[in-house]
Amino acid sequence: ILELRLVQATLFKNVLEAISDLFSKANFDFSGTGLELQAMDTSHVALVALLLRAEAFNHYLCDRDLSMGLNLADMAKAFRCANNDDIITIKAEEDWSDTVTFTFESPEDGEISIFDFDFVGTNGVPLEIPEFPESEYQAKVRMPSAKFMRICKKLSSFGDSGDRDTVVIISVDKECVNFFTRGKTGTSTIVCRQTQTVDKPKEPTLIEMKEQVSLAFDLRYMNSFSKGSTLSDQVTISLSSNLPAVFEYKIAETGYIRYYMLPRIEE
Amino acid sequence: GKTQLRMEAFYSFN
Repeated sequence: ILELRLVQATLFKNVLEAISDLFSKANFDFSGTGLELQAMDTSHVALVALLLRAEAFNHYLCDRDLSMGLNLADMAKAFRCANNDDIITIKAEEDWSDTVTFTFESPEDGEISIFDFDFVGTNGVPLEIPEFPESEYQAKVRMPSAKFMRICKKLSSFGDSGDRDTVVIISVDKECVNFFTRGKTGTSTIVCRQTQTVDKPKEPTLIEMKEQVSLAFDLRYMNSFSKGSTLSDQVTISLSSNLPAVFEYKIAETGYIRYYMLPRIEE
Repeated sequence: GKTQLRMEAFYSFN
């Protein structure tokens, strides 16, 4: 039996908002450890992996590992009907009926909404994602997640030439990270320097560079990842020319959301 | 240019 409760719907609402526009289906793995979610976009260029440890829930009971594929668009729709302070209950029964029940209960007026989701197939996930050693990455950038979101918005507004495939080039050189994109009639570069942590200890931009690195990505994907900012104050971007880039948001003490993206290669 | 590689090239199936 699986029975989970969260006294505030916000966390789950934010998770769904952070993944549902780019990923249509996800695999949810429930175990004694917690919930592990994985999804891949249809072109297999981006992957999201989420961990919410059992401690993230107010009540967590999972006496047998359970893996289910769910449609994220439908879930996002249901969660948009939930208020931030609704109590969520997630239940799946022993009889393997291939459905999971999400219940939203308003603590104020006692109204209860019940959604049953059928399991769907998730082709290609879950994958075994190893933690590559730090030395495999040429550069790491940590910055406030709100700043990263602002950068993505600026680049999108400039790079929006009606072409869905606007490319952003991220390059790290010494103590600077540059975001570069091309618009219809010009280019745009946003330069972020490492900030002194003394002035604003809570919002540092930190750059660790082993080698200069410059990689091209789809801006559309990066823009979508930046929605992870509702889950964490900081984002860490790990860059390597040999591995997928990782955009990681730590969720308090209880887990993380990691987006993996492959750079574009010129043919 | 196009991305030629897919995620599966880096990560294995469970």
